[in-house]
Amino acid sequence: TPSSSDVQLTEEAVRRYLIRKPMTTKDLLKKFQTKRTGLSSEQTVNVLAQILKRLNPERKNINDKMHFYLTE
Amino acid sequence: SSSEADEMAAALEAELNDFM
Repeated sequence: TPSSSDVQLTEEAVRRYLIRKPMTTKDLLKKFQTKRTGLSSEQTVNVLAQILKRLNPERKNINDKMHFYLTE
Repeated sequence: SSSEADEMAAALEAELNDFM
């Protein structure tokens, strides 16, 4: 049930991860797995997309993969 | 599963590509 979720997909949580180190979309999705947040796959994708649009993180390619990151 | 993770990553990137 959602009340038992131990991870919350919030703008602040995403911001903290991206300040710590550059991450791919897959890296971020791993941090907010549906079984831990209680969200559906579709909700996770939609909410994370909205958060990333708001944060508008910097992007760079590392090992040919696009990574997002933020500076403080 | 990893294939579901791949699908989610692809869907997320598609959403963001419209924006970028």
